[in-house]
Amino acid sequence: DGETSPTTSMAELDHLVQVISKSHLETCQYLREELQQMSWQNFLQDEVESYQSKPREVMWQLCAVKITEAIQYVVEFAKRIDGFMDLCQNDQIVLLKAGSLEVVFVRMCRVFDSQNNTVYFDGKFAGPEVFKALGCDDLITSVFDFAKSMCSLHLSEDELALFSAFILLSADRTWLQEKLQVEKLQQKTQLALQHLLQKNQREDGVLNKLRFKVSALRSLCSRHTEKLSAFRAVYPDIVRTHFPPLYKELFG
Amino acid sequence: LKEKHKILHQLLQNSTS
Repeated sequence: DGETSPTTSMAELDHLVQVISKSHLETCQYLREELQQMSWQNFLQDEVESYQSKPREVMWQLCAVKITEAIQYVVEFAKRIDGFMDLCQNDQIVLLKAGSLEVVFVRMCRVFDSQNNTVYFDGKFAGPEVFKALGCDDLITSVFDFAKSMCSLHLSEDELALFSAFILLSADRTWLQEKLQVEKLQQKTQLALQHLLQKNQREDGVLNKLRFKVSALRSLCSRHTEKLSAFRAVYPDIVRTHFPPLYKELFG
Repeated sequence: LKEKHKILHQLLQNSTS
């Protein structure tokens, strides 16, 4: 808005930061304090082996359930973002269909232990070897590498919240009907993120590093879709009858 | 799209808790 004075603009950005951070904290699934109480407990060797010896379809189903749970929190996050619910229903669905898993990957850095290369999963911290039965070692490695590199940015909860909103409001998703509306929301979110990074005295490079994450996220999600297609080709009935309906809606 | 995403649509319709 060209007529907004810089002062009002700053206040508006501060307000946006506040609202989006609050939405993030209300819907983040795990509070950092809760995770600390779990004392970063890792799976024992026999527990790791038990996951590894599960049939491929059982492990896929378990992961689909966990992803779906995490996505439900992202949907709640989206609903609380200023302006999201004012978009047409088609665009709300398009943005969540394309962006919800990306936000799950972004949020993963909150439950990731960089030192041990483990992620909180099914009650304890799991290394990549826990997911061996899925038969997607390359994708799992990439997801862990992504979480590690997100962690290395040491984003605050506020910064993570704004970046998640920025990802969700991507105006270049296919099938958007009111692209301009989404563009405006995304630009505003980006300004708020820039404003926050400056306020937090982060070095200039952080925003550029985050821009690179956008393409990394898209690649992770398209590879997830490819792996699911390959799995479905072998186990169509398992997906049809045992996978969470929301997961099938989003990725089917 | 709404027809193909009934659960997501329902989640969006539910009031925020």
